[in-house]
This record gives sequence, structure tokens and C-alpha cells, in this order.
Amino acid sequence: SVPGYNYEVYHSLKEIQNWMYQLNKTHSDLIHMFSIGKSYEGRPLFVLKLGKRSRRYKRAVWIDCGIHAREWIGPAFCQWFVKEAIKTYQSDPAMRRMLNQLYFYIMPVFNVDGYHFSWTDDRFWRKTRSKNSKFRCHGVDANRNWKVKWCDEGASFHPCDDTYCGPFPESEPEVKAVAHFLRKRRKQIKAYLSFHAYAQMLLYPYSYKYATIPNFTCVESAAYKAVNALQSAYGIRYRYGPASSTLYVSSGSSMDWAYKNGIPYAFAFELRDTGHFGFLLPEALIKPTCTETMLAVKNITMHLLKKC
Amino acid sequence: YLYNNRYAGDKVIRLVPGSDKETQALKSVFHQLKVDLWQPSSLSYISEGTVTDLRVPRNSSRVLLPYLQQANIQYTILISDLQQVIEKQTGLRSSRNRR
Repeated sequence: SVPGYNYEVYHSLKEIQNWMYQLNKTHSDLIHMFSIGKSYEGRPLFVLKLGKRSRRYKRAVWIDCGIHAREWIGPAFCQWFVKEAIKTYQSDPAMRRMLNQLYFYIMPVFNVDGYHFSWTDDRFWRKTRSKNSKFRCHGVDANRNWKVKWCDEGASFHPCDDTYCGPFPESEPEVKAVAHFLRKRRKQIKAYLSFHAYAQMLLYPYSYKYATIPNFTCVESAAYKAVNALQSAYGIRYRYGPASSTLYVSSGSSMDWAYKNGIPYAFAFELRDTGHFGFLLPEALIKPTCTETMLAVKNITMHLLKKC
Repeated sequence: YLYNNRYAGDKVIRLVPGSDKETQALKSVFHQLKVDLWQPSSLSYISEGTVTDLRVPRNSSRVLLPYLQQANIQYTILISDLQQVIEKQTGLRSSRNRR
């Protein structure tokens, strides 16, 4: 897709943005790059619209990576997904069907300021880089800042905490921009996928409460099939289930917001590993991790295309 | 070195609180030492049985590890020198940088 670009190493923000520019130039039949706003520090928030261009109305899938800066395998997967889609569009009937019938809105790096900071200053930075007027601490947890049960259980009001929910919902320009985009397209977007690390889990709503979602049967079966598809690659087991009971209760998450906003299939992937390397997953494991995750995402997408 | 070698000697350890008493003791010492929680993402999530991974800066580990031994709290060292693993993770790049 971009000659010479190595998808089996981690890339800085600048390299990823150049990669997007390249794709936008060389694959205009399948890719359209645009910005949905600016980050706190003024960087563009780029999204790739992937899919066969069509006048016909097409449903869509939203994929974001890099909400938490230190989880580098997320952006690596987003790049991998785009590469695989372009590479196999002609040869893989399933991928061709997906790109002909759907659009994928892909945001390779959600938290651009934090991701840049994790390359230059603090490898284990998690939050955004917004400044707090009262405290010296920077940043808000972009996965606690959404307007859904905001700053309730599992989030902190303290600006120095890693799960700081922010001064108010959607206080972070990055969160506000994505929420605005998804709100405008709530009828078109049928699935929301967000990529995090690490824990090897596939999570679905709710995070903020122990309750069962109305379309549980369809979502559960999609998750069950997805983790089985994932496991078929290298035997890696992912746990799956509602985030509140599978991981922990957390409020203000993007997945819950997307679901409450009308997107019927909302998932959060916690990619490899379970802690041996943690955030420092070696580059040698990018390929197997992304290969197995591709199977899961394709499975969920095909589930979408069928009636549940 | 990447990041100006700031993670030299830092460790990542894993522990699982075995009781509520241990949980409270750990939360208190973690808060004092300002450890960097890798999982779960907040002290409030730690309870009996929670798999807890944390990055311990070099100078804090000289306090924390003896404390855990004295309190007879089991722990595993997942990464014994973080800087080395960071250098290895983007091995290609750091050798490129050095070049």
C-alpha cells in the first residue's frame, strides 16, 4: 500500500501522518483522508474513510486506536487493518464485500498529543496533554471524558490521577471532535471499535454498570465468534464479555457513549499481551497480534452485514 | 539512550493482594511512592485477587521490595530493567538513531 513502509515496527506520529498522506494520494479509489478537528496542542485529528466510493447509501464502521498514548499496539493495528484492506480488496471476496458494502472510518491515532509525548518524553504517558488551571498535572483520561455517566464510579475528579475525567464532559478537543462526528453520523454507523492494550479481552457495554444491554444476544454472539476467529490464528485466547464484569466498572467511556448514542455494536479490544511485556510488546509480535485481530474484526463486520 | 535513559533500573512488578488488609496496605504504600499503575488503571480498582502490574522507579524499588518481603506479600518481577526492554522494543529504531 505504501512502498517501503514497515508495518511490523512502531511509528512516530509524524511517520503515521505521512503514511496517511501517501495513501490518500495513491489509493484515492479506496481511501479519503480528512481532519475532524484539532487536538489540544493544535495537531490535526486525521480520519481515513476506507471503502469503495459509491453514490449509493452505505452503512459504516468506526475504528479508533490510540485513545491511551502508551498503548502503541493500537495504532499499529489501525495501520495494519488499512494495509490489509487495500492489499486484499481484489483477492479476498470477504474484504471486497466489506469495502463495497460499507465505509470504515479509521482514526489511527486518537490522542495525538499524548502519543507524540510518549515518543519524546514519557513512554508510559496515558492521558491527553491538556493543562489544568489549578494543578500542575497535565491531561485527562480520554476514555473517562465522554458524556455517559460522566465521572461516576471508576473515574477520578483529581487532575493528577490517570483516570481523571476532566473538568466537564467532552472537555478534551479530541473527544469533542469524535463525539461530534459520530453524533452527526449516528444513523450510518453500525459498529464502533476501539483498540486498547493490554489484557487480551474483547469487551462490550456496559462499562459503567452491571446490566445487560437490550441486544445482548446479537452482541454476545458477535463477540463469541470474533474471539474464536482470533484464536484460530495462533491459539491466543481472549476473554470476552461486558466490560463492567470482565474488566472493571468505569464511567465516561467511548464505548458506552457510542452504544448510548445509537450504535448497536460497540466493542473495545484490549490487545496483547497479558502482562509479560505489557505496553512494551516487542515489534516481533506486531504481526501475529494484528493478524489474529484482523480475523476478529472481519468476523464482526461480516456479522453486521447479516441480519441478527 | 532512548528517553535519556530515564527508565534505567526501573522495574515492573506483578502482585495479587491476598486479603483486604494487604489491599489497604498496598494502596497506602503505592500512593506514597507514586508508582505508575499499568493495570488496573487506578488504585480504586485494586482489591483482593486483583492482578496488579506496576512500574516502580529505581529509587522506589529500594523501599517497596523490602517492604513487600517484610509484609510477606508475594510479587513477581515482570521486567527487571525497563530501559533495556524499551531499547529492545524499538530495537530497529534505536540502532537507526544511534547510526
